[in-house]
Amino acid sequence: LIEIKDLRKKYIMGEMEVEALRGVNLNISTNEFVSIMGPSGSGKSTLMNILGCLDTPSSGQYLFDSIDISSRTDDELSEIRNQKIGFIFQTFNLLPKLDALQNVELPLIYSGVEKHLRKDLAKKALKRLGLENRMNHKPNELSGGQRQRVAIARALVTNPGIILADEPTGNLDTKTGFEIMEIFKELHQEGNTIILITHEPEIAEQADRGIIIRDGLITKDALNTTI
Amino acid sequence: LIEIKDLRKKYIMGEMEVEALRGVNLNISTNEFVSIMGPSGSGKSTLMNILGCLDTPSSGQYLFDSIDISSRTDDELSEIRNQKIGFIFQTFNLLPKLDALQNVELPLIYSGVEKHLRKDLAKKALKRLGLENRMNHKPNELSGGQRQRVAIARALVTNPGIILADEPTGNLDTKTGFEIMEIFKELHQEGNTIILITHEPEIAEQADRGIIIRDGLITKDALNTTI
Ligand SMILES: Nc1ncnc2c1ncn2[C@@H]1O[C@H](COP(=O)(O)OP(=O)(O)OP(=O)(O)O)[C@@H](O)[C@H]1O
Ligand SMILES: Nc1ncnc2c1ncn2[C@@H]1O[C@H](COP(=O)(O)OP(=O)(O)OP(=O)(O)O)[C@@H](O)[C@H]1O
Ligand SMILES: [Mg+2]
Ligand SMILES: [Mg+2]
Repeated sequence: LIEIKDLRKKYIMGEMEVEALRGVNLNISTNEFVSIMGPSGSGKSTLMNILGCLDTPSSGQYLFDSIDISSRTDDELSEIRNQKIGFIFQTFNLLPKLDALQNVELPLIYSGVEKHLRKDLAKKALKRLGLENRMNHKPNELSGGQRQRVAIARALVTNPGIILADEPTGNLDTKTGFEIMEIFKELHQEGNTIILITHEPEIAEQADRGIIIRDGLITKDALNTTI
Repeated sequence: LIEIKDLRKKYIMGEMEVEALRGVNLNISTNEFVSIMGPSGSGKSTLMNILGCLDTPSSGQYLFDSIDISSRTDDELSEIRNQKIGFIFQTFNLLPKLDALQNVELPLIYSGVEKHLRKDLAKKALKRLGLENRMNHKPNELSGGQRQRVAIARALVTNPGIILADEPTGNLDTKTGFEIMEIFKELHQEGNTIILITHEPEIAEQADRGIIIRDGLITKDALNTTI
């Protein structure tokens, strides 16, 4: 499903260069459940943004579903993001003027779903995340963990085949964090592919495969064998 | 230092009322190290914002340093926040157009510190948080954990007597999280008061006293006796 070869990403700041990714090689098959860990600033979100077709590498190759992403148009990328990928951002990226329900409806509006059905699907997604009493709250009327859960609901509502989750439990208490992991495991059993960045080992070990990134390179890539 | 009696906070949304705090009683002395845990949406950040003089309760009393906070003017509250309290926000609240160094200098500008000294203090604070190579990066040129650390540096740079930290390690890998805790312990040994919201038990147990909040009420308040 995902084939990444010698992926590099550098940022140029005046005279300085920051190499966020320095030659990443990675293959992920359909229906895998992969966790990514690594120190702060090591390149995890940068890699995730490229996987999610939100950013382009400086060099290297990214094949998604055998499609060379670098040769796609903006419209094609937009469609891939909307139809195939559910992205949960480290900083949530909710629209401040829309309430929780409207934020979750947004991807359904883009994919042209009819009004009543999309309201139903959005409500269902929010209920699944324990937010049925917060649907009309705007982001600034929600707690940190509630905003995080709205971001998760929004990523799941279009039933995408692959879920990219960047620190999905960073603002959640342990119990709610495990409830989120239960949802990811259900989605995984339904055939979806899950890639999850986390800094919490108890979360990472619930995936089938663990990747460690340091300084823009993958330093470990192994199956979790604690079954 | 802090005396809170029957503190309540409610939000009115159309016909509905959300009771975020439902009668909180809490006394914290100078030089305590207190952790606050509880489920997502239970009222932790709401309590913290009132403690930090950023928000006012619907009813109940808050005495800070024997001063009745409800009778202070906005200017007086502003001065208390700038001089006495270092606040680390759950959502960082960095200014997007300023780089890391400028963001950390901001509280020093408000307290009238001279230009060269404040640059020195800001650089020192960022170095302590491992960010000496990121001083000229704006928030959108930083990783999630780097932004979190800029927010921490900014809270510490004025050398406040009390530090209110809302999920300070939520976006940090385990090792960096423990480095932050080492900094808090140093500050505590220097005589400062630390109040810290976290959802991670390994972080909470490093405080001397643990408080648990559920549904707007304190359900547990005990010394950590695992010494
Ligand atoms: N402006 C507001 N209007 C309405 N309800 C609000 C508002 N701000 C917060 N709330 C509600 O108050 C409750 C407490 O919020 P608070 O941010 O204190 O929770 P928290 O314990 O910090 O949660 P988390 O662990 O998720 O950060 C939540 O249920 C939230 O939805
Ligand atoms: N626009 C940018 N310009 C310059 N440097 C950048 C930019 N965006 C990210 N970086 C740098 O690239 C590196 C990798 O960032 P990235 O966000 O991928 O880290 P991360 O592993 O997700 O970290 P965290 O765990 O803290 O979220 C960081 O050192 C960061 O400072
Ligand atoms: Mg990140
Ligand atoms: Mg909170």
